[in-house]
Parts: sequence; C-alpha cells; structure tokens
Amino acid sequence: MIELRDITKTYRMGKIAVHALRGVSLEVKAGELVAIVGPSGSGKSTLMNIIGCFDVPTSGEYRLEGKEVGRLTDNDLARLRNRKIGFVFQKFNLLPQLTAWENVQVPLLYAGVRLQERRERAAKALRQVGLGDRLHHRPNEMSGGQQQRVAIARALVTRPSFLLADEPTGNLDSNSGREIMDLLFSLNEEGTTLIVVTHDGLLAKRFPRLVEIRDGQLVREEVQ
Amino acid sequence: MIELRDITKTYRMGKIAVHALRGVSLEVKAGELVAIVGPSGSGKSTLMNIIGCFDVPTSGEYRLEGKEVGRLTDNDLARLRNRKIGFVFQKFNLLPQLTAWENVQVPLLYAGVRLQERRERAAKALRQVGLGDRLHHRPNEMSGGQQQRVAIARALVTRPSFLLADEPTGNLDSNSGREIMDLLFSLNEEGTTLIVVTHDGLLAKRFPRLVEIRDGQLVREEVQ
Ligand SMILES: Nc1ncnc2c1ncn2[C@@H]1O[C@H](COP(=O)(O)OP(=O)(O)OP(=O)(O)O)[C@@H](O)[C@H]1O
Ligand SMILES: Nc1ncnc2c1ncn2[C@@H]1O[C@H](COP(=O)(O)OP(=O)(O)OP(=O)(O)O)[C@@H](O)[C@H]1O
Ligand SMILES: [Mg+2]
Ligand SMILES: [Mg+2]
Repeated sequence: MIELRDITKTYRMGKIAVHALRGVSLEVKAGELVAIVGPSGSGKSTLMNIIGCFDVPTSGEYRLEGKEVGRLTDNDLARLRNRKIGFVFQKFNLLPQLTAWENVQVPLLYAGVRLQERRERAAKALRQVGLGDRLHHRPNEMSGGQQQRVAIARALVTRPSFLLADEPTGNLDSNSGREIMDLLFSLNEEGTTLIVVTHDGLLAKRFPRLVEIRDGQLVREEVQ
Repeated sequence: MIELRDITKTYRMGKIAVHALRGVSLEVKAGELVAIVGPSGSGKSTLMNIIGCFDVPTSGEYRLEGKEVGRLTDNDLARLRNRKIGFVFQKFNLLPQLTAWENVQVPLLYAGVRLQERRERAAKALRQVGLGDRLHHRPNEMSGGQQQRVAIARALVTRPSFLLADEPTGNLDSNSGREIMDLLFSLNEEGTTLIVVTHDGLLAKRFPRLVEIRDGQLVREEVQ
C-alpha cells in the first residue's frame, strides 16, 4: 500500500525555485495497475523518484506498507528499496563498465544472493526481455532499445512487490513495446503492484486506472 | 544529396562479430523528408551515425554532396559535420557540466560565431522548443523531455542543410512531440533535408517517404 499526502518538491538553484510538485495526494493498493501521464516537465519522474525512495519530498507524508518513509534510517530505506521495489529509470542508469549480465546481477548482489543463483536468474530475466544473445555486451555495445530492456530485466530480477517504470517503452518499436508490457502485466497478475509513466496513448488505455499530472499537480483520475 | 551504396557495419567483440548493417543502399535528395522505421536493434542508429559522419562503415561507399566521405581528411570531415549536419542523438549526449544555454552554443563556438550572436541564436533556439525558462538549468536539473528538446535546439542552431534526428520525440508527450515535429517540418519547407528515425506510427505517416530496416537490411521503401 502506497499513501502519499500533500507531497511537494521544490528544487532550489541559487535564487530560482522550481516547484516540481505542488501538493500531490495519491493512494495505490497492493496489486493495483496505475498509469501516470502528463506533459513533458510536469513532475512525473519527480513523483516516481519519491515513490521509489530515490528522492525525498520537500514536505508532505509518504507511507509505504504502513511505515512512514521519512522516519526510516538509511539502512532500512536501502533494504526496503532493494527488496520491495523494482525501478526502471527514464535514463536507464546502467553501469557503463559492466556487461548486460553483470548489470542485471547487481540488485541480487545487494540482496545477498549466491553467485550461481545470481547468474541463472539474471540470464533468465535477460531472455524474458529478448536479450538472451546480448549477455556479454556492455551498454555502449547495444542499441537504445536494448539498453532499455536491460534496465527492465534489472528491475524484475529481484521479484519486487512494487514495480515502478518511467517510460519503459520510450525507445522501443511497437512490437517490442507490446511484448515488454505483456510481461509486466503478467507479473501484475501474479500480484506485483505496477505503476507506469507513459506518453504512449495506446498503452495508457490498457491500464484500469489513469492519473494525470500537470504543472506539479494531480489534475485528473480516471477509471477505465 | 546523400548516396549510400552497399554499406555494411560489423562490430567485433573478441570472437563475436555483430553484423549491424548488411549492405544498405539509399539515396536522399536535397530537401527530402524521410522517415526510418524498424524494430529495436535493427540498425537504425548505426545507419544514422554513418550518414551523420559520426561513424565509418566497414565497407561500401558514402557520397555526400558528390564528395566521397571515406576520402576526406579529419579536418574536412569535422567542418562538413559542423556546417552542414545537425544531429539529434538518441541518447541526447548533452554536456552535463554546461547549462542548456551553453550546450546549445557549443556548435556555434566551433563554427567561429562571435559570443553576442552565439548567445542570441542559442536563446532563440531554446525558445523555439519551449524552453525559454530553462536556459540556466544543467541537464540533471531538467526532465527527460526537456533534455531531449535541448538536444533538438542544439541541432537546429547552426541552420544545417541536413537535419538527422534519432527518435526526437521518444521522451515527449504527444502535444510536445507534435509541436517539435511542426518545427522540424517548417525547417524542411525552407529547404532543410530531414531524416528522422521514429517508433511512433502516427508520426511516420506524416512523412512522404518511409524506409524500413530489419536485421541490418533495407526491407521496404514506401511513398505515402
Ligand atoms: N559497439 C557495438 N558493439 C557491438 N554491437 C553493437 C554495438 N553498437 C550496436 N551494436 C548492435 O548493433 C545492432 C544495431 O544497433 P542500433 O543501435 O543501430 O539499433 P537500432 O535500430 O537503433 O535500435 P533501437 O530502436 O533499439 O534504438 C544491435 O543489435 C546492437 O546490439
Ligand atoms: N534537479 C533539478 N533542479 C531544478 N529543476 C529540476 C530538477 N529536476 C527536475 N527539475 C524540473 O522539475 C520539473 C519536473 O521534472 P520531471 O523530471 O519530474 O518531469 P517529467 O514529467 O518527468 O517530464 P518528461 O516527460 O519530460 O520526462 C521540470 O520542469 C524540470 O525542469
Ligand atoms: Mg520524466
Ligand atoms: Mg537506435
């Protein structure tokens, strides 16, 4: 269960203040499917980074499974992020010096999974996203879409209870995009909570619940 | 005029050889509008990097305005690239330590344009892409879509005769994407040759000429 109440986020750059989020309240129940849409620069990634515990709000409350995230210690936060949350960043954030296989093993390494099992689970996740033949490629030896799929495999491999994806199909052709989303929807059927930011109108229609952000505010909620 | 004949590109990784392009021939006349489509990993970016003189083919011939690109000196190549070609990379490639304004001035600096004019033209290009209020932001102080629009402004600012854009709307919502493409089409009406890689089916329909790449080969050409 994700509960956000009056979340604000202000970036300060010298004298300039950018109000990326201006009081967002949102609840997402376990196992739900939610799409977040909105114009470029409206605050979607800022909101996702807060939900994923990669950034802290300027004010407001955030509870994840009943726990107030703002009061957790750094260690607790890191464990929570690593065990519960899978995150696909908009800019992928792959480690450039590691191969696809190694990149996908990183979250399992933090979770203390043994080498043999790490390698098997990482290879399986890469096959699931259609990259069984790119295990030994580093990020600069893959196309944009392939790098995005490595980032998706890395988010899935720890079997998280919450999967947050920030434009997971932005670099994919429509067929590859559909295959990836079919995979994410099948994980949701098994119980994973799925929150996806997308600019793709056709994809947004596949979600039973749609939330629109504009200028840092939640302006529309739709049940489809 | 762009003339590619039997272009191949092979990446070697130790014993593995990846045949990204397997003999592509393509002619694009001055002032044309061409869309390149195809699945993730099919060779689109590889082809664009060769057309934009950012990479060299393994074999085959490439003539740009009648000159054989393979025979040009490094200096000639750099001048050609800087004066004739505007390029929007799939991964943006903005300089992280520079502001949006400074990033857009960089190509003008190489072209020897004076400071005053550089600053005015760069600010105008950023306003044209809707970022008049983000001149002093660095890449990590902007959203994904805003960074993409800075990359587009940088490609336009030298008023190139060829504009190559690798998924210029991949990180944009449909409205921002349409506005950007209206801007690029208006440049084409003034004579700029425009080649765009896109996964967006609706956008591809706006192009009179469509080229499809699969598995490193040109498999379809369509006049719409
Ligand atoms: N430096 C490299 N070393 C090895 N293989 C590479 C390298 N760069 C690209 N490749 C491979 O070449 C093929 C073509 O890549 P390219 O980036 O041109 O694809 P693309 O059509 O642009 O895909 P996308 O739509 O995902 O961006 C891919 O299969 C990729 O794995
Ligand atoms: N570190 C920062 N410093 C200052 N402003 C920032 C920073 N990061 C983001 N912003 C601003 O906050 C606003 C929200 O950014 P965010 O990345 O959340 O947008 P978004 O909805 O994800 O957009 P896109 O669809 O383009 O990815 C933008 O206007 C952006 O310029
Ligand atoms: Mg974003
Ligand atoms: Mg590409």
